Amino acid sequence: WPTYFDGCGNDTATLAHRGRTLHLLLTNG
Amino acid sequence: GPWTFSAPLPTPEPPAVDAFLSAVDRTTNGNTLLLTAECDPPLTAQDGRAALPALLRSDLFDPLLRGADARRGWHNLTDGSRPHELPLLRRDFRAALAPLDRAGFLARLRRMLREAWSPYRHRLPAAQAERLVGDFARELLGPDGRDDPDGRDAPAWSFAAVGPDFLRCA
Repeated sequence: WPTYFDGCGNDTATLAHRGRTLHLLLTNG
Repeated sequence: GPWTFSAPLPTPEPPAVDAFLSAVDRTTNGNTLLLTAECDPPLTAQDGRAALPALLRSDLFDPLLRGADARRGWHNLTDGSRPHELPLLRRDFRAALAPLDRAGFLARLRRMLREAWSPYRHRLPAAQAERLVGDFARELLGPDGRDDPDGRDAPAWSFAAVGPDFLRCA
């Protein structure tokens, strides 16, 4: 079963957007 | 939502992006991913709160996430699974946004290298973290965050911390 977030404190998601561009930075660890 | 999302044309990962993502991977013993989508119509500063869940629920999100995972060479999300059979997105999520200003965004990147839990004690010295964050931010946002070819009236970037509750958890 594929997962990404692992429930530990290093799970983060960060959004940056402007106009037509949207970035989503994901960390687990 | 009212937006159409598409993936940008594939290009080689800029060295500054690879360097930052790899440094966070090493510090946190993790798998750091950068997802980029193109939005039509363009987003205003206030649109993030509605556009993010729209992107997460769009048909693009699954291939975007798996593609980013493969592009980083992890293949954690592709082996032995097919899209839609084993969804990555949780059925219920909030993905709550907490707006950040530019300084807060940069501080958040810095914390990933300087303060995040590092099981093998690979947190970086301040100067090295500063260089990686600065180079990554310049690559991602442009020299001063206003590199739009349309000129000085280009809107500023909007930033937010997002509650990490929208992807399946081990």
